[in-house]
Amino acid sequence: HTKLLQLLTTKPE
Amino acid sequence: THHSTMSPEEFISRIMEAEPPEIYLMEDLKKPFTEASMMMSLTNLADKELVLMISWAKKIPGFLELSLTDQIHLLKCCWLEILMLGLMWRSVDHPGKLIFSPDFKLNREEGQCVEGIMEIFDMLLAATSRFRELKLQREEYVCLKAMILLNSNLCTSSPQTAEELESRNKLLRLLDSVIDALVWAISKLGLSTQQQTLRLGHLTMLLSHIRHVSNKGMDHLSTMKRKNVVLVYDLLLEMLDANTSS
Repeated sequence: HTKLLQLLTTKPE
Repeated sequence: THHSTMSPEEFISRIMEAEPPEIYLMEDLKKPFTEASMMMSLTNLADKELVLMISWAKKIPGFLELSLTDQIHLLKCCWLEILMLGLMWRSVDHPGKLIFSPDFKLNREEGQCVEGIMEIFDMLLAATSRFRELKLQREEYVCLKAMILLNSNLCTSSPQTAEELESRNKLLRLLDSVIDALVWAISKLGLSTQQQTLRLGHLTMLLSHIRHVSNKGMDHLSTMKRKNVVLVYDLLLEMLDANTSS
């Protein structure tokens, strides 16, 4: 997992 | 509500809410800068801003409905343009200065310590002056930023599969919403119809300059990385590699 992909796919706070 | 049924006013208020918070570098800047220390401060700040940029993009109505591939491509294409437009917005009331963050402000001359960066600073300052002359409004600024994101990849990829085509169509409708929002923002300024049209033209033409400066900046950063002036890591590295490895 790239960091960009990880940030895009995590649910918003 | 879906963006296609939102009024331009509602759309703008949603992208205004999506604006990232002010970010601080939070480093003790030792002046005078060295080439390495300035590049390190610039890249540290960029890396922090990138994390916030992803959250910002996700809050743009409709962005998360695009395919994940499109989301990734768009961000990888435009991140430096978005950073640069933000920098211009922060610097618009400070002629001759670049306000990277409230605790990291540079004069044009300070660019002398990094090889090749003065040329980029000058282009950034020139575009900032244009925005100053035009008296860029916050509503217009947020629309332009969303336009950069959504437009960044339009002419570099062509949809192949049905899924790609669907995402491309969503992207085009989303761009329509942003253009409508910008037109609405301009219409609030009390200008004649002709002046409104001219303003729309002038604002959107500035985007081609921002793309140009971004390309210059990308080359510069990759040169600095190759020469080991600065260690590029983490998210910034991923975003830089997307523009240079091909």
